[in-house]
Amino acid sequence: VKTAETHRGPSQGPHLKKLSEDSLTKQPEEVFDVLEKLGEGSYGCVFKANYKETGEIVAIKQVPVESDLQEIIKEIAIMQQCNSPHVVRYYGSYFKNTDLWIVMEYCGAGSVSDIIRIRNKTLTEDEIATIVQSTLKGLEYLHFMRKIHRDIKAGNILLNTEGQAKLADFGVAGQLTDTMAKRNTVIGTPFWMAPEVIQEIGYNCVADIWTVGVCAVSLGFLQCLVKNPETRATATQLLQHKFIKSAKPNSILRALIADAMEIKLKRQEEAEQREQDADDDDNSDEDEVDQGTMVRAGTGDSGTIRAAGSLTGSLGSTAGTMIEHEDTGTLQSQLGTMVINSKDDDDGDDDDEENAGTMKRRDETIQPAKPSFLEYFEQKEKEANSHNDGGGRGQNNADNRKLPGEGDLEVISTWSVEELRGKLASLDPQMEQEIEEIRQRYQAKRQPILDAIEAKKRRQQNF
Amino acid sequence: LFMKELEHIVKSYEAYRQALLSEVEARKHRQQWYA
Repeated sequence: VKTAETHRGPSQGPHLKKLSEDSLTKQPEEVFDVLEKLGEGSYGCVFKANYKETGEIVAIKQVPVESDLQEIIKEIAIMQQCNSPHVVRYYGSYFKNTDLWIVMEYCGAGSVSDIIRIRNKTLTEDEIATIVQSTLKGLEYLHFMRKIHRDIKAGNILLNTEGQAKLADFGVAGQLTDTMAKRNTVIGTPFWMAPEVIQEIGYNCVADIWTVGVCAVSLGFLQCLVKNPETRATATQLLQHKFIKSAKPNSILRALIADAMEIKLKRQEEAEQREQDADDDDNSDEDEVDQGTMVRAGTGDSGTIRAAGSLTGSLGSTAGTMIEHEDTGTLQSQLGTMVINSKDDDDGDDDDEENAGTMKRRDETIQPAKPSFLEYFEQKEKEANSHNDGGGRGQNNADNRKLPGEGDLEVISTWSVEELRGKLASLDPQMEQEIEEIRQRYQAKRQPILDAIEAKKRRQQNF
Repeated sequence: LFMKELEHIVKSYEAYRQALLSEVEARKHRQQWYA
């Protein structure tokens, strides 16, 4: 989950536009007081910090320079070019030792998916309409700038404490140009991707509208889910939709935000208390002076770590490689952002990141549950399969070949000796053929990954 | 995954070959017995 990578706090004081020249020439720790860790992503950590000059709260993403900076640079470039209340703002960057510090707008309530998870409750129609309205305004702006977000989902929609929703995470966003009106790169989070993105037939801004539709599918806001991108509504058109036009003001989200923040705080306090109790137990054999010192130091540090831990707690197990996730059983439970750059991306794309053929899963965007509509479809599929399977031969997929199933070996006894000999004679070539088939199948899977690795190596050398 | 599938194929064929061979042997024995 993109755990509130960028947050924005109460809007007291003047709204920060960018950092002053003076601030940008200093060391970042002179300019900011880092307050607490907000979360962790695949690129590093995000901290809440106080901008000393104005006292405003900002979010700072600290990215190790040895990580894949291309995506980060792209994210910065896109944020830098945007000036909208519906898109998180970028204030400036610093190089500090081996880290790049990216200073961004802070959204105090975190991401919509965080809020749902913390409260363990989905949103009401009114709340969703308000959030989708802001999202569409953000998209209307982005699309006007001919940028495609490509990863719209609850984890990438952040709320400030006033209930204003803002688009975040432009790591996979794309820019359309005069020479390129459509993109081919397969990017996004699988269940949210528009059909034309998956089909690699070229797509444009309305691919984002599909993903908004998946977010709102439970509400029947189905105008977004028109399969033909030519006839799919635009953000501007959807803003005229009755559901969105009648959306209530941001203030209706305040109760929800307050509730989520209260639960978060309470959990944090409980965790701190538990830690303190554990520390007390651990130190029970030591003398009192040492005990006091150790408990205080331990509690202070772990409070921060724990906060981050709780934010990223639902990330699930360590992500494997894409190879593992090609196994559909695994993919279903781990909905990370996926970037597959099509090898035949001949759209004049001047984006190195994409031409380089990177294939990625991004841990921080993993969602804990799959959408309920998918469960519905899966159930339907299972039912259909069980129908078709009629006389089920007890074979698994890997065994879906010319051999009889293990339970069906009695068929052998019905064959003549001639037939048995014939079967024995054809066994080896048959096995070789099957081995060749799976070898080719795996090679087809492996090749794009090898290409991506090769491209990445080349890019790193260039970098 | 590839190796796993490969192993599975080889094992399946091996089991099938054994079943066929056993059946051929059984038929031989039966023929001898009838003879």
